[in-house]
Parts: sequence; C-alpha cells; structure tokens
Amino acid sequence: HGSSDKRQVYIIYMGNLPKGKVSTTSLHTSMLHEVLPSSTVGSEVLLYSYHRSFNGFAAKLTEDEAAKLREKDGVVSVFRSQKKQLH
Amino acid sequence: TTRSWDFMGFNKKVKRSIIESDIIVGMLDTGIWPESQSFNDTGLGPIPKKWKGTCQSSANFTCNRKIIGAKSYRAKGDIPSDYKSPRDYEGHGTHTSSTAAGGLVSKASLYGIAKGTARGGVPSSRIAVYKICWGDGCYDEDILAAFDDAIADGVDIISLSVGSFSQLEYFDDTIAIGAFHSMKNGVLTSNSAGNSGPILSSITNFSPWSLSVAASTIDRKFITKVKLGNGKIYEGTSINTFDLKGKMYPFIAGAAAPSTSQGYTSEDSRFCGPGTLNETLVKGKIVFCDYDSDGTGPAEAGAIGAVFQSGGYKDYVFPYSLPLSNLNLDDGRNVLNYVNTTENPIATIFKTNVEDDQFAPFVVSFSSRGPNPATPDILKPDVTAPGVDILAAWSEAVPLTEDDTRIVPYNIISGTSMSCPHATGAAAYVKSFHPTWSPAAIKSALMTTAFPMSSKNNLEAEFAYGAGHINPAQAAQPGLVYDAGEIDYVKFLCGQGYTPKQLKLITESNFTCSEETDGAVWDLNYPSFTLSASPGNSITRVFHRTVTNVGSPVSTYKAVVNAPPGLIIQVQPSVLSFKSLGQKLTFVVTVGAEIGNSMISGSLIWDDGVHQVRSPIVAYAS
Repeated sequence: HGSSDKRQVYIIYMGNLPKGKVSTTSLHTSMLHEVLPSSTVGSEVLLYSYHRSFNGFAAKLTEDEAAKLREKDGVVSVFRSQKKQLH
Repeated sequence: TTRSWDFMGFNKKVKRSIIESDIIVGMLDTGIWPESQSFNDTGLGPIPKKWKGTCQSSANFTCNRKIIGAKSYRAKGDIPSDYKSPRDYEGHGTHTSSTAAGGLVSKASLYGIAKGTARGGVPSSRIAVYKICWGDGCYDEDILAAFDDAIADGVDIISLSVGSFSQLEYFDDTIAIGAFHSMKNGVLTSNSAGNSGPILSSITNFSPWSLSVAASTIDRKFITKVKLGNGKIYEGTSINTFDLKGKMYPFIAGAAAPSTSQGYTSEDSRFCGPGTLNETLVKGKIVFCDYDSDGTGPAEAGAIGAVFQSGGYKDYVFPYSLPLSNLNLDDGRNVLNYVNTTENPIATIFKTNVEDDQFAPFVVSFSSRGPNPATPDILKPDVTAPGVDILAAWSEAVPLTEDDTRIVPYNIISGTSMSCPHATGAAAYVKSFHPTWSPAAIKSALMTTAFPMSSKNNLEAEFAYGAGHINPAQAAQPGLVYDAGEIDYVKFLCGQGYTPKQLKLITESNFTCSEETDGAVWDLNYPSFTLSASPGNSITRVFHRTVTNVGSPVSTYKAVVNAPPGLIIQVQPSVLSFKSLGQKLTFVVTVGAEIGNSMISGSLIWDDGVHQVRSPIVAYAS
C-alpha cells in the first residue's frame, strides 16, 4: 500500500450551518459515503460532526478521499489535522 | 497572579461591573484542577441563565458555581477512561484559568516566593472548561469540536494559549476557523502569539478577527545569589525554592567529575548532562556546569546544588528540582576560576529573592514576533501582556518539576500562554461593562488604550508589542472604537484572495467582491495602520477608517500625529465632532514612507482631552 492509502485525520470545513431543518450529521455521513469505498462504514471514520456553531466534520481519510471531498460543493477547505502545542 | 494586575494599574479596588458574575470565560486548554482555592465558588450566585453547556461530571470531577461547565475532547481513542475527564493532569490549564478568571486567594506563593494575593482579571466571572490538550499535544479535530461547543454554550470570551508548529492560511487553521465563528457569534477569541521569538514573522496565531497577545515582563525579577568560600557573592537567575540556610558545601566543576566508567570525559561532564557525572565525586557537593539545562544531570548524580554558566537569554526563569543558579558568562568565568584554583573550594546557593525590575515592561525574548506572515499589511501581534514568571494556580496531579515529587498549589511559569489569559481577563472586564460590544470593539478598546512601549528595549518595536501593553482599567473607557463585523472581515477576505465560492459558504450576507475590495486588506477597520513595501522603495498608502463614539455624547476629537523622519502622515479630517453616543464618523489617513531596509513607526492619537485613542502606524520593508 502506498502512503495515499493510509488513513489520516482530515478536517473538512464547510462554513456556516445550513439554513432550515437540515440534519448536518446526516449530510456529513452522506458526503463521506460518496467518497469512501463501499466496504468502509462511514461511522467508523467520522470522528466529529461539527453542527452546533458551524458546519464541518473530522474524519479518517486517505489522500484520494480527501481530494475528492475538496472538490465538492459546500466545502471551504480540507486539510490534514495537525498537532498543536501549548504556549 | 500576585503582581501582574497591580503592575498594570489594575488594582484590587478597581471599579467592577455588577454583571461581572454573569460573564463566562471559555478556557480551551489542558483542563482544570477544581479543588484549587482559585476556583472556590463561595459568594457566587446561581449559574447564569444564558449558560447552555454541560459538566462532564464523574467520581473524580464535579463542577461548582465557579467552574460551571467542563468537557474533555479526545477523538483518538487512546486515553484510559480514568483520565478522560476535564481534570488537569498537566498544570497549564489551571494556571491560565486562574490568571483570567480566578478568585482572590491571599498568601499565595511558591515556597514563599512571589507571595501575595493571587487573583484573576475577572474574579467574579464563571469558567467553562474545554479540555483539548493532553500529554502529547492538542489535536485540530478536538480544538474545533471545543470551539463548536463553546460558541453554542454561550461563553462570552474564548481563551486559547495554543498554536501550530507552522504558519497556516486562515481557513486551513482550526484556531482561525473557530475564532472566525466565535467572532460571528459575538465572542472574541484571545490567542497567544507563540513562543518562537525573537525571530521575525514567527507569530502563529494572526487572524485579524482574534486578539494576538505577545508576552512581556513585569517589575519583578528573581535573583538567586551564589556565595563562594572567598566571600564573593554573585547574582544569578532561577527560581530556587530551596533554603540551604547559608551552609557552605564542597564545590566541584563538572569537568572534574566525569563518569569514566560510562565512557564520558571531562569534555562531556563539564556540561553536566544526565549520566555524564561521576556520582561518587559529585554527591553532596555543589557542581559547576558550563551550560544551562533543567538540572537533571546534577540532580541524578546526587549533587546538593548546581551553578550554571550560560550565555543564553536570561529574561525568564524556572524552578528546578535542586538548588540552582544561572550565572552570566563573566561571572561564570570568575566562579570557575575560583573552583579550579582553590584548594577545597566551597560555596552555597541562597533561596531566590524577588527584586524590582526597573526595565519592565519589555517583550521577552521568546515571544513570537510579527510581521504577519499571511497578511503583511495587518499588524500582529495586537498587544502585549504579562507572560514572564507569572505565579498562578497549579494542578496538584503533577510535581513542580519533572524530576521531583513536590506538589504545589501555585507555580511560576512563563510563556505567551501566560500573557493570553491576562488579555482574556482584560477583555472580559471590558465586556462586563459593555455586554453588547462586538469582539472588534472590545479588541479595539484594548489596543487603543494600551500603554505605549519603547523600541529602546524591544528592537522589533511594534512587531514585538503591537499597539503596546494592555491597560485593563482604561480599556473599559476607550472613548472611540474601531468596530468591525462579519461583512468587514468578508471584504478583508476578498482582498486576501479567497474565492466567491468560499466566501459564500462562510457568510450569510450577499456580499460580492469587487475591484474596491480586492487587495485592499489594509482597509479593514483595524485599530492599527500597517504598510509594507519592497526594500528601498518609497510608498504612499491611503487608509479608510470609521470610529464609533462610546465616550461622551458630545465630544470633539483632534488628531495628534507622531511621525518620525521618513514617515509623512496626514489625517483628513483632523477634527471629529460627535453629537451622540454610537455616532460613527469616518476619516482617511494617508501615509507616505521612505522605508529603506527596515521599519519605521509612528502613531495617530484621537484626543478629546479625556480619552487618548492611540493607534500605531507601521511602515516596513517586506
């Protein structure tokens, strides 16, 4: 397996919460299903669904899956999770 | 903290708002030690009705009327369940929380050092804890989850003393993203600037919608004296909590005590690294070391104390697990000469004394500097605040140093992590008087009322201290504010190169970028003015600004300009006449600069005789 097959944590940032009665978590799961292989269960890779103050999610993805999400409508940015440090 | 608030004129008797106890400070950090006296809830009323958060209670953690909410975040499933609580097993979060919002605790000290009444900036406020950092760091997914909750929970301000190892674009950085949405919801995020100074452009939290805080000294320095057998006394630095009661001990150079059985020579042992010293030769003695470290080597070898010689920065100090003093190179050379030329050399190390530092405040060496790496024409950091040798509450789950077993309720540490919660406390204080003010207005109040600082002690000038040193008492009465809202930041983001598709997702307004907004990042209604150009060039820049009257209903402000050689500053109009509170007036600042190869700075002050609303003006070679 190449490095692009390895799952890493990515942040998918989508801006404001959608208007109306939309289940944001369902939206995130649905987006994941569109890029994940059928053998992978979305709930296993979804770490957080951000839905109280803004829209986005964190998931364990391959580089290819992250690239596909980056091209989707409704996505502001997709980037690898980093570890930050105390100051 | 026992000194820092008084140092900036924010004394115990400062006027307090009756709604200070309704202010909720959101602390994104390593958790909290709830049993600390700093978080005692005696005298506090019911939890504010606006609070919508939760408390992750367990057998080992409960909230009270001071700590009204607490939750831990760790997506990686590698933390034992016993530790997955908001309890602080590191110390950092307890320290920052007590600095921002801790109650009054008399006779707080670290083994008698820095003794006084410890207090936070808003002692009556409430604390909401979001534990995002663990022993191995703070992960982006957890940080963003905490922001998502904190904003929705109803906190009034967010304090985050954490940053990246690298510099990221605004929407590739969870802290900038979280701070953006907190701004949109009326919540200011106060961020540490970072500890990568004094290298230029080393700042890591620099989004214009957050407050970026540098770290500076207070008028307190820690002196640890070393007395030799010849009667000479040398002044070093450290936090030496041990009292040898003046008893003299045999003194040996690390170079004379190599652990040869482990293959080390005197060239190794002179630095006193762990394992390099011969325990038999060092045990019960004070050892002289050619380099500064955490003292682990001498401690492991059984030394009674250590004297370090170092040419490094000496503007902040640490506690150690044994008596220790850091000498400068000249004094170190003299002391080493005594050790090497004296038969049976002896010495003692005294407990640390606290003395006045007449040079304070200056920005500490490690504090990250500007200019802003993403937007060169927005000044960063914004302000500086006390971040050096700050005494505040500590977690009793961790020893004072890694190498000892002593548990302390208060500890002295340094970092922009320590300055950030000072600014948080000051911002919360302003908000307690002006609960409807926007994050930008609160930030403006802190910046325009800041004590001016001098480039004499800070070569990097505004890139070290921004608008200056926070002045919390004055910040509640700024006179004028440079306000900004979501639409202003969206215009800014047009100039920053974000696409209409991206901007449509982050704003509810129907704003579209235009020629007017594209590239004009400097027209964000910011309380500072910055222009960059290539070295050796002259440049003229026109800044458009709007100020809102929050002082006297009827007032007239005159523009007072401070322009050093190489800087031409014109303000039109030069007089602003207000007829009501909340009235907004616009003006234009035209700055011409002969930049050369460095930076030039001046200022604009709007003065009505009562308020002096000061903004730095910086021109530099980019």
